[in-house]
Amino acid sequence: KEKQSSLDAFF
Amino acid sequence: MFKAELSNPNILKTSFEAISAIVDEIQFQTDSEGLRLDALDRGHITFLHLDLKASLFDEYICDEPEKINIDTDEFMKVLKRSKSDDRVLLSLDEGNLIITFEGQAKRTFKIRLIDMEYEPATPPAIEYPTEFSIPFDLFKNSINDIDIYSDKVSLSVDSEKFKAFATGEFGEVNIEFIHGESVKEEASSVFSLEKISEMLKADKFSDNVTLSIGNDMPLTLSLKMISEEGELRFLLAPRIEN
Repeated sequence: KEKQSSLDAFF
Repeated sequence: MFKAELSNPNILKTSFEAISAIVDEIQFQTDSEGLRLDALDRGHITFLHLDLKASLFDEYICDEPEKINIDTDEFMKVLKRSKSDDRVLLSLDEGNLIITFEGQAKRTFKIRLIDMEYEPATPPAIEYPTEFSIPFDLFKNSINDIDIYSDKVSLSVDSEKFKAFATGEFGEVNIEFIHGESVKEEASSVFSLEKISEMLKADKFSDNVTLSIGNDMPLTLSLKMISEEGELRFLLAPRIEN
């Protein structure tokens, strides 16, 4: 139900 | 020409304990202001930024900007060979970073420069609702407490307290610390314990850690030297509801 997100949205 | 001299290896050593755990290769960018690097791990989960100002060094010469690409494991292997009271000199020749330790003997190591697979990322600017500092040891101890129960941790902050919480199959742990800082909003996000532990390998950089937390936002964790001549900063993507 929960997953590791990435930083891609912040670059 | 590039030449930088430090009275001991400890800042480089502690920084690269963390950096080499997170990324395989880095590009040092040097100019007259100092030496810095930006790097993003392969999974795009952790970003890191190291900034060592020219004034931190006993001697610092950089007459034109240089890009120094190296393998972090190879650099760490060399730094591990330093003694804590060795003077450290960094310089360049054609194709190598030269690291010299001056103590009882003068020991010179060369590391081949590499071609980078990726251009280094530019640090993103993120607006945060909160920023506060807590003792580094307290934060590290909290992470070790959490490790009994879970591989992830909920970090939260309100106007009064910083809290770390985890629940597991056999119990739960709740840590509260009155931060004494001016925090006007509440915020909470969940992070991988393994990823936080990698950053905390830089355990001799600073006595305090400055944290910025939002709601389901990346964690910014900053280690600053008291003199403000050096900073090691990390950005860690949160775990979020699917």
